[in-house]
Amino acid sequence: DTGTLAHDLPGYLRDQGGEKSDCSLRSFPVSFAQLGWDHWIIAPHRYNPRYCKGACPHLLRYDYHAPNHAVVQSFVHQLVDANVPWPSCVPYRYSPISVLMIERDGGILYKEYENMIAESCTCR
Amino acid sequence: DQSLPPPGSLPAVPPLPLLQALQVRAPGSQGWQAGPASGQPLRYMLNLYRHAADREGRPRHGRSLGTNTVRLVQASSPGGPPWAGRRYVQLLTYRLEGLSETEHLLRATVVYLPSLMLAQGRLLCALELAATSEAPGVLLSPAARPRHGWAEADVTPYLMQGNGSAGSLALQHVCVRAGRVGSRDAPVALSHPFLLLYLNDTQAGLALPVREPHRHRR
Repeated sequence: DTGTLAHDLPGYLRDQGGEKSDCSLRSFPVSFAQLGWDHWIIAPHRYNPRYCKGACPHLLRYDYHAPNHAVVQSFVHQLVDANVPWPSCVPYRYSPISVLMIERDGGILYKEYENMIAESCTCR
Repeated sequence: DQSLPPPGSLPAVPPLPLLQALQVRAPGSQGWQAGPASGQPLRYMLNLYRHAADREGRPRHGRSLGTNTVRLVQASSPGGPPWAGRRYVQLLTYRLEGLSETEHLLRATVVYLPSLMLAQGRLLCALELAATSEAPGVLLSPAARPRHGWAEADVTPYLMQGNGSAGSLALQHVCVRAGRVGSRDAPVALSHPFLLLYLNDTQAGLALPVREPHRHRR
């Protein structure tokens, strides 16, 4: 009964209380040395691509930026066939990173690469 | 199914610019190390980088370089002592053949030190576009406000007009010792001016100007 589900949303969200396990953005700083690229990328030294992890709520709230399809898929999983998975917690928005690189020929290159840092998560 | 596009028109595999660059342009990790930050070109690029991006590499808002790629090209020079008394003259060649097809030139400058303090006196330097059989040499004017002692001379027109189409740009670096000069002054080792290419890389996956994604009402 989707009407009931929607009506119960505030109480449902309160009961879950599992903010820590909810789909959210997590920090994960790495160095380019750890990635094996420090012979090439000389700045920045550290990079925080971040990642998304956690369970998607049974009712997808607005702040998950979930498309309508994800809402339908969660209902399909819950009401029709559990073999269809819950929507997954994945990055939604990214920002670029600027890097300074040394090239094979000794040239030095400044470049901006898109989609290198996760900025928010969604359930899809 | 007639609704399927013919195989030839299927979309290509999306490019992965970072991995492509790693494969094609990165130095091999075996036996190669980027040395410590030294040398004027590297110092200049590190300054440019710090101006354009924060410590985590995020491009700074409002401090955009106006493009997503800046390539520094170092000069090669023929052998032979460039000093003749108080005068230094060095022919420099910048090879441009390494540019990718997706990199479109927006602007090109040559960066050099117009003035250098010595133990005795100072060195005054200028750049000339090397004379060819068709055209005489041209003295390049530096930008009005040199930054951190560096001067930038715009050479975009010379590359756009086809000087660069031959795959190289030839300049003459000329310096003169000024002030009290002793006959025993040792020749100064000068680092060569370097060429900066401001390029727009149109390959998918490179950063476009940062803007907020449009959010639809639901």
